[in-house]
Amino acid sequence: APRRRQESSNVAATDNYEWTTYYEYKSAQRSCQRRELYVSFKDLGWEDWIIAPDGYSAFYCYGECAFPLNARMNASNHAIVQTLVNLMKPDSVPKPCCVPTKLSAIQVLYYDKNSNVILKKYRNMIVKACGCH
Amino acid sequence: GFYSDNGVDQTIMYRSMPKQERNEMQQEILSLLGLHHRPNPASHAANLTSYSAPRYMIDLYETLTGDEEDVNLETVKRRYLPQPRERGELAQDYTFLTSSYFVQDADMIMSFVNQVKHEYPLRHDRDRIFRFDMSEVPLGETVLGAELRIYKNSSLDGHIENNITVNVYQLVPGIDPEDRQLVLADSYTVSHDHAGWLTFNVTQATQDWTSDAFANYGFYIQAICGHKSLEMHEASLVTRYGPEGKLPFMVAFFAAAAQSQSHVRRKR
Repeated sequence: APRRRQESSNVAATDNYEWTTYYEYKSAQRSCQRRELYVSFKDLGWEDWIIAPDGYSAFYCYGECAFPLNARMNASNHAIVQTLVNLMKPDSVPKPCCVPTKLSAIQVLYYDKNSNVILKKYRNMIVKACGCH
Repeated sequence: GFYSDNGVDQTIMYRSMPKQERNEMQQEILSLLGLHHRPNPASHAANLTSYSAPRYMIDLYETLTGDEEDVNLETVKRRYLPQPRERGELAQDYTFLTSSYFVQDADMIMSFVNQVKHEYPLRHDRDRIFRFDMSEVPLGETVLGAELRIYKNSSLDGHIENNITVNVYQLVPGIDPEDRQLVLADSYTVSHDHAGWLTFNVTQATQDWTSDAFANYGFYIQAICGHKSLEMHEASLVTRYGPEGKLPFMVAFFAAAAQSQSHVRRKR
């Protein structure tokens, strides 16, 4: 469930940027960016066995990697070339994908059926940044 | 359900998932967590947080996640790794716990509570034998380290004025199927008036038992003062009965095998 939070204003890659035209603003809204996705263990009704956390901000990548790619989209060199080729041959070469470029781990503390407590680290669970690749 | 922002600072649900889809989704997330089914802990599990093992784990979790970007390793080591034993207190020179960074390296840290209840007819044995069920440890996990923690109160027995040596033995099968042999796992000598957690290195036993659960016969604890063997209560060791926050427990640190992620994915 995406949840509106105070800190979510600085989440998207498109924030804190001076837009000169309405067109540029709307284009940025569609461009590749990180959006908030909150996975709530409480909403799943798992609070009886997951001790902590209550949930976590997983985030997801959303948007289009369309010409022109620029610094805000954290694009790889190959993605820039692929965008240009896509412009020339849209039917045969797809646009680059908007994907996670940096991931981090979460740690979950939970009971097993014997009431033993387990602290487990899950790598690559939180999207820290998105980009065109 | 699925939610979206309605544009006026509210999040509204726009689709509720049917029960079957919800179950499938939960199964997917459980699978991602490396679990084949939802654990069903004892109904009183939520009230267990005052017990020593859950308390230790919650404390450890809070320390490790206090500042996720930059965990202060020195703080973790100071709080959770046994401090170097003073010269003369060592019966065996185990140094691995104090020098390792396995708290940071571990993908999974698991606590175990003592399962010995009525399987030994003599109370004498029930107090001296500790057994920890490791059957839930996923296959492919590598044991980085393991420790047995036993709380010792300050001795009030006027007859005991010397140091007390606590030996922890791993019980292994003997020649006869009914026999058990004792293999010394770790040993610790403390002053009779010492109060606090005694931490024993039981890594080898944990490695043996995670690879072969049927070989798990538990630990045998022996307390000696001079040449005299002491009962657990005489040595002021908290065993099966005692304050919730001082009950013995085991902690093991595991690393996921390099090739097989931290869990086995179910086939869909």
